[in-house]
Amino acid sequence: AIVASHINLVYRNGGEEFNALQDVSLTVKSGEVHLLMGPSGSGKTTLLSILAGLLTPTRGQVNLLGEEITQLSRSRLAAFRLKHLGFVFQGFNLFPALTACENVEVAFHLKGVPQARKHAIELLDQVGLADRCNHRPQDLSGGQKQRVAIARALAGNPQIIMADEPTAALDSQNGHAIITLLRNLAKTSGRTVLIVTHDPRILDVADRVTDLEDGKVVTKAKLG
Amino acid sequence: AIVASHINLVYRNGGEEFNALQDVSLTVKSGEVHLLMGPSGSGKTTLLSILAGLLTPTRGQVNLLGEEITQLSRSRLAAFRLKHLGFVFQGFNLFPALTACENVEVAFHLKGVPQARKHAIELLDQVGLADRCNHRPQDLSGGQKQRVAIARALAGNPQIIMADEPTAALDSQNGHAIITLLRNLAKTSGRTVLIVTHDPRILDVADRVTDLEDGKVVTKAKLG
Ligand SMILES: Nc1ncnc2c1ncn2[C@@H]1O[C@H](COP(=O)(O)OP(=O)(O)OP(=O)(O)O)[C@@H](O)[C@H]1O
Ligand SMILES: Nc1ncnc2c1ncn2[C@@H]1O[C@H](COP(=O)(O)OP(=O)(O)OP(=O)(O)O)[C@@H](O)[C@H]1O
Ligand SMILES: [Mg+2]
Ligand SMILES: [Mg+2]
Repeated sequence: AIVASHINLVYRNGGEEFNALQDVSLTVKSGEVHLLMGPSGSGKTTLLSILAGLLTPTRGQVNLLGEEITQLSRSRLAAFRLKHLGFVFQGFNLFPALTACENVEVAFHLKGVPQARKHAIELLDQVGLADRCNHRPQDLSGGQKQRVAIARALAGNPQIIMADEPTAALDSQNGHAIITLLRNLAKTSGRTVLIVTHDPRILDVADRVTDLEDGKVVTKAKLG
Repeated sequence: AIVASHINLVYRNGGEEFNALQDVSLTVKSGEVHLLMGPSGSGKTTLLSILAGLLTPTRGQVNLLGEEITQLSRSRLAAFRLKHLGFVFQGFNLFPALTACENVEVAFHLKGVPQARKHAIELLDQVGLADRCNHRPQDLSGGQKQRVAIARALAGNPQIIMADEPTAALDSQNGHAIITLLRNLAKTSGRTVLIVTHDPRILDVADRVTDLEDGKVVTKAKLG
């Protein structure tokens, strides 16, 4: 469901150039829980952003569900992402002016799904936050913001879920619940789940792991 | 070095009230590595903010290094914090317009320590980021921002270090380096180190643990 071929990414800031990804290729099948791991600064967020169409690679192709997203126009890419992709940002990226419920409802509205409020409350309940519905991000703890971001990414049942360190701010019980939730999406609903993580607990539910180091793939361990 | 007595904190937003901390007391000695653990939303960030004088408790007292900080005027409290406390925020709180080096240098300037640039580079080197000196936060990875925040908190050798989940964004190798760094500050330099964490790896270097659940202290396990 996800095929990345020969991805290269150079960041250019003023006169400086930094080659963050070198010849990275990756394949993730539907129904699979795939982990992307590696040291801080190794290029994981950069790669995930490219796979989600949020960043254009300097070289290489990305194919999602049969679509060459690197070839799509900006508006067609935006529509594709809205329809097929749920993305959890490393920094959560919640809308600060909206409550937890509104942050999730907006995703349903954008997708034209009716009864947005009802569905938003159900999703927040799934991540243990039904009682935080009316709180804005500034009035939420770190782990609560993270869970709102996860709920928002799951709105509308996207076929592909990409999550950048979705348990980083969570204790073991909440982290376990999220890991189980993500695993079930892949195994019982056939979604494709790609998770960037430093969390060794997630290895238990992973089918495969891709390791990055200094912008290159170094290991592809098949575990399952 | 840190004594909190009967801390109570009620958040009031418009008509709503939320009692985030109920009758919390805590003692941390100098030379000690003390962990504050508990589920997401249990009140850890709230408590740390009160202990650091960043938030005023609804009831209760906080004594740092013999000083009743809850009694100090705002300006005297600010001066006290600058002199004695290094604080690592859960969200890093870096100055977005400044580079990594400048973020750390500013701390030295504020404390009147000469040769700020030289010291800033040394600290960034200690957290593995000497080569990111001239990058601004938007051009840094999550774990790199976290390490800059840690370096900034250590500027000027503060007597007390409080860190809110300082390894959340770090892989095992970088996480281990930070844990070792914090431990040595307590053990070889006699500082007081209070760490909020979900990271079980940090238990290895901890002397004592305080567990929070729903705003109350539930366990004080002495490990050492
Ligand atoms: N400004 C605020 N107004 C209202 N409620 C708040 C505010 N800040 C925090 N809270 C609530 O207080 C509780 C404790 O928050 P706190 O940030 O201290 O939790 P935490 O233990 O640090 O959690 P985490 O592990 O997720 O970071 C949470 O339920 C949170 O929703
Ligand atoms: N906008 C940018 N300009 C220049 N360099 C960048 C930019 N964004 C990221 N980098 C650099 O690219 C490298 C990879 O960053 P990336 O965010 O992908 O790492 P990561 O693997 O997600 O790290 P972490 O585990 O710390 O989140 C880092 O060295 C970072 O400093
Ligand atoms: Mg990252
Ligand atoms: Mg917190």
